[in-house]
This record gives sequence, C-alpha cells and structure tokens, in this order.
Amino acid sequence: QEPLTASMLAAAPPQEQKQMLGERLYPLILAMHPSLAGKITGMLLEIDNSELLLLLESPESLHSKIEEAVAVLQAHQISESTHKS
Amino acid sequence: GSSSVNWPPEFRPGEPWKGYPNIDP
Repeated sequence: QEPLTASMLAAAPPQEQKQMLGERLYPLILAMHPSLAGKITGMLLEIDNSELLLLLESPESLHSKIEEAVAVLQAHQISESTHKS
Repeated sequence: GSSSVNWPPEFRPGEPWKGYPNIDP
C-alpha cells in the first residue's frame, strides 16, 4: 500500500480526507487496542490532517498519541459511569 | 444531562466517516 501524501489528501473533499486518514490509522490502532480501535480512530480524526500525516510517518509518535487517546477515553468512560449513580 | 454520551464518534472501516456534522453546501 502506497503511503498517503499531502497532495493525495488535498485532491479529496474534506469529508473524504478524514475517511482516507481513518482507513490508514484504523489497522494500526486495531493492532494495539482491538476493542477500542473504532473510537480511538474517531478521536484521532479530530486532529489536524497535517499532523495526522506526520503521525502516520512516525510510528513512535503515533504510539504515544494512541496511548494518550486511550487514557482520555477511559477517563471519559469512568466519568460517564460514575455520573449516573 | 447526557450531552456527551455519543462521544467519541466511532470510525468503521469501509463506511463513510460521519464523525463530524455535514457542512451544508
């Protein structure tokens, strides 16, 4: 699979740009967190496209960003569940 | 209130990404 480039993204409409990035991110996240992959991908897609491209080129940066997202997601889920007694 | 129950939006491979509200043309 050829790497996703900024020019490939620029040629697509904004909605499709996120789709393209998500399709690249999802399998990488799935390998780390199979049960949370869809939601983590959704969270990471809130990041700027240019930064997402950098993350795709840098596995270490992506790894730490995924761990960050997992921590935020878990904290969110805990606060959701404690809110309703 | 349960305003943030649906956060975060879930990405599903092969399906159009609908995490953001569509911008009306």
